[in-house]
Amino acid sequence: MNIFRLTGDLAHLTAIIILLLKIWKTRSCSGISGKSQILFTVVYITRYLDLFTNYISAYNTLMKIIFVVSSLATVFLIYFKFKATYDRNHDTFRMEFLIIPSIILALLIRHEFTVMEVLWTFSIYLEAVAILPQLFLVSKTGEAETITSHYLFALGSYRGLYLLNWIWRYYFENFLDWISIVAGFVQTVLYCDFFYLYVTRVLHGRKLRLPA
Amino acid sequence: IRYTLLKDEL
Repeated sequence: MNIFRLTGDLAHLTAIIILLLKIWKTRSCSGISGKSQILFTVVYITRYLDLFTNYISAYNTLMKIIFVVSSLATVFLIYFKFKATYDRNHDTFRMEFLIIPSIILALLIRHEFTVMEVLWTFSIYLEAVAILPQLFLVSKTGEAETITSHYLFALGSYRGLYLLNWIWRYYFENFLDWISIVAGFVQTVLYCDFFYLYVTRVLHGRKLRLPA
Repeated sequence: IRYTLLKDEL
């Protein structure tokens, strides 16, 4: 564990909590892509199957359980409890366009051809692009609530911090995993346009509104 | 370069 991974994990946790609190307090999930949340749930479930096979640490186990349970709770809030507020007309990105290529890529480019390893690799690839339905929804409506912007910023920071963690691990632990690094890089790049708007607008007290 | 199948990252 190093400072980048820890802050990355905390940013990830913060993002999840912000989203759950936003939905719960406002009793509304408007502006949130249910499809991105379903994809993240698929990511956590396929990646954390090792909860049943390997024990790493209490921290590792606890965080994995939190990610799986909170993502399931988020999906439940969007599709059941507050479904009347769900923006289904704007949330039109096709999930299969992300899931199917991720499956194919995981079958082709992975470390070992075992069920657990292919599922882990699939989860890495899918996570890299899982935010696209959410970004698509924001671009369709042309704006995002400030709290949604904070959520996206925390979620985007997490993989960026992991990139620093991988640089650290390469130098100090001689650890290198190209699959994580390339996918993490793609994931972070997808947020760049949003990061720019966040820093130039939201941090200056304005709402995130896309340029016409 | 070491790669481990035991995934300690989240």
